[in-house]
Amino acid sequence: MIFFVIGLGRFGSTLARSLHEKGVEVIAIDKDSARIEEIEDFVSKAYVMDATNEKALSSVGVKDADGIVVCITSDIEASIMTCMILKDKGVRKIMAKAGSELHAKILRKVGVDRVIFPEQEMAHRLAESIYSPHIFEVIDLSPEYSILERITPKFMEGKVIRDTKLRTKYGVYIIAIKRKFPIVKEDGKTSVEEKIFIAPSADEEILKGDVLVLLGKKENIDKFRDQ
Amino acid sequence: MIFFVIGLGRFGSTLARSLHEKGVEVIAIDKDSARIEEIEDFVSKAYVMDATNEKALSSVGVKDADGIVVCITSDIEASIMTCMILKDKGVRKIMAKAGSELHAKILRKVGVDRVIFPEQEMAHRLAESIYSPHIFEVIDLSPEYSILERITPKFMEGKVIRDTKLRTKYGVYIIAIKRKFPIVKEDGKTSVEEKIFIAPSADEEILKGDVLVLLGKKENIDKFRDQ
Ligand SMILES: Nc1ncnc2c1ncn2[C@@H]1O[C@H](COP(=O)(O)OP(=O)(O)OP(=O)(O)O)[C@@H](O)[C@H]1O
Ligand SMILES: Nc1ncnc2c1ncn2[C@@H]1O[C@H](COP(=O)(O)OP(=O)(O)OP(=O)(O)O)[C@@H](O)[C@H]1O
Repeated sequence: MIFFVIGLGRFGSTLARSLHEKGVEVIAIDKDSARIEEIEDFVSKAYVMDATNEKALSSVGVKDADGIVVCITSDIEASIMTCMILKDKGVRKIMAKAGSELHAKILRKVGVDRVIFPEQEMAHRLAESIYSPHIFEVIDLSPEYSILERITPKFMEGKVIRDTKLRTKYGVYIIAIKRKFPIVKEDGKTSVEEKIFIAPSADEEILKGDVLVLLGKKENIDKFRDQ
Repeated sequence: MIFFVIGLGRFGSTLARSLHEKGVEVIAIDKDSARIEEIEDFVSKAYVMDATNEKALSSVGVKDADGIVVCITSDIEASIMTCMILKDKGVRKIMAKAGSELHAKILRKVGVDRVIFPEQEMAHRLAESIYSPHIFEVIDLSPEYSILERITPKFMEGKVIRDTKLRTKYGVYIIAIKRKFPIVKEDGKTSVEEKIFIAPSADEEILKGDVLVLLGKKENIDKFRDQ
């Protein structure tokens, strides 16, 4: 697999290194020679060049790439022109980082396959975890279903799964329970270990402090999350 | 809940708006009046101020906050000084965005409760999804267990769950199956819908193109992911 990463800011340089560590052949491009010097030991090839220079891009073989990620946001013109040139050359897969909604809209019009908003996506995740500290994670499994990880609500503490009537009353399934155990080590110090019970039976008791992993339709999960 | 967001770049401004939409009382601070004008209709209060000015921070009541997020990375000195002042004032929870590993190290030394690396975290996720396109998501449930979403491997196509020996041979459980159905609409056009089968029985048949949602110990999930 050959991937080009164009633009080596925090996002681009982390992406280039991470792909290289997984064994992907990475070719890094940036107009700033200092950035190229920093990365050349961590990728297959690194070139100093202005990515809006069509001839320069052709000379390093962008046509043969399995994919290219353009990570430039402070110079929107450079980002868009680079994507347009790559699209014209028939590059199979083009992804690009966007700095704003408007930037993203233009990238999509130009034919970019996937637009990424790192700061905005992470900001939404943080807002979610600040607002609902008892919710550890909500994962979209499909347009209709999601997985929720949350601390056991008060009304379920001390009950066995069958008696909580989760399936019939709330339409959610418990797929796992996470429980913390205090463990005394040889040196006399206590530490905490976490054990997980997968696909628990209906007779399993739920304890205060357990973290439940639940699966269900989105509207049922949303109702249950704030119980 | 009262939260301050200091520094309104892409990350900070998205965070402030997102928290406000959830009903959290958000107080936004930035030294740039243009940023404050942009955000003042979307938060409870917004102040133009240099966050390293201790008296100014006290005057807006940072002590009463449930938490504060400092989102400044191009001026590392401002980020660190602001966190140090907030720590001295006894603010309950301080989170901060970091622009590099070194920046993060100093923030932790100063006593920041949580350091966030939006660009780097998203870059790793993208590298993961580029390298393993058949893997849609790997979710850490606990230090020992994770959930994997992947396309059905060749050897399982056309078999019923019991005959795949997933539990005994690989130590992984199927918690759900996602399957795409072609649907013909009234206007004669076909579209694709996705159905999900939760906690499938051992007799359920697995079809080519199904997406499996699997749960198991990390080392078992890692072995199975590249089958
Ligand atoms: N025309 C161009 N050709 C090649 N590289 C370019 C071009 N324009 C900008 N770059 C490079 O792209 C990189 C990233 O730029 P930019 O500052 O826009 O990214 P960013 O999105 O702010 O970064 P971060 O990921 O750190 O948030 C810089 O290293 C810059 O030198
Ligand atoms: N001392 C300060 N007091 C208040 N605000 C400040 C101070 N220093 C910087 N800021 C503000 O912090 C904001 C974010 O700054 P910065 O550019 O460092 O963030 P960033 O991490 O690059 O942003 P992004 O989230 O867009 O990647 C800017 O709006 C800037 O005006």
